[in-house]
Amino acid sequence: TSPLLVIHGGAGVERKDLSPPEEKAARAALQAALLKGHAALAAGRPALDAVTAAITVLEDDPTFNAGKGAVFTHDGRNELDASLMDGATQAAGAVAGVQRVRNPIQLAQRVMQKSPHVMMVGQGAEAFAVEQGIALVDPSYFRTDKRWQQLQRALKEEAGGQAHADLETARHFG
Amino acid sequence: TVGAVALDAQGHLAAGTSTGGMTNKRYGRVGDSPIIGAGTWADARCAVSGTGWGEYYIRTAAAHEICARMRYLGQTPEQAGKGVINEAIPQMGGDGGAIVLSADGKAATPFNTQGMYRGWIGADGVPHVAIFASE
Repeated sequence: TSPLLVIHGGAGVERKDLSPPEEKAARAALQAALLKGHAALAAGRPALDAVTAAITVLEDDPTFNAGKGAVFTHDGRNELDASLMDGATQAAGAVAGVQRVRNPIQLAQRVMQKSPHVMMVGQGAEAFAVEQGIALVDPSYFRTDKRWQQLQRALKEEAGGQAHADLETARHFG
Repeated sequence: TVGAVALDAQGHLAAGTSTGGMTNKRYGRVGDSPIIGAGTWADARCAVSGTGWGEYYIRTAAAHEICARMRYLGQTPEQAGKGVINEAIPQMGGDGGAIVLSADGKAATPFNTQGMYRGWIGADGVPHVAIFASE
């Protein structure tokens, strides 16, 4: 079979929200994620490793709403979720509501491969991460000013009963 | 939200999704990304990663629904992705996108917003990237 990798960095992108430098940075990050995932496939590694490798690059890039650069909750925290699934075995792993795991997709893969469970949440998932030797990071690692300002705008809009100024601060879009 | 679907040299598929959730969310709200069958699904024929208004991806079991249409109706990734992402979900009031990959190497990247960060790379190792619907 001819290996193939497809990625996304999130829908809801609006031209007016993207400056030329931001657009350039986003395209570069997507390209880096593709090359990283492709390297795994070209080395004969399984699709699962390519997925984890590509998503790790995107989690580490502050452009996207995952890992570093995640949006903020009402309380000013970053709550991260991730899941992955292996089509060959239908094994699956997922974590939700973690706040100190740098790469949630890698923890989801550990849940799949090193535990009898599919999904773990919150502090329990973080305790499992520590048991697996995954170092926890300070929550400030995830912070970017762009997302912090988005939260302030959303809070102001909410207080004023306004409709949301843009899709990313809209009630439903992450 | 970010995601990936991959087909390896053995013909096996995998899917993954990761997210920071939504701005200003409360009460420990969880969207579709960590929910197998909603934001992420992979089986022997099909792999999907979704991004959008999570509540609607959960209620339609969107990732599994796309793969079920391919399995039971023999639809292509394009047809199944369009049916769920561009028809079923908007009809309920939601929006967003997804990436879909089949074991015979067909891919689709349906979305119903102005843009979606997306990319693909094949055996030739040449990366392709797009953002807006016009690309």
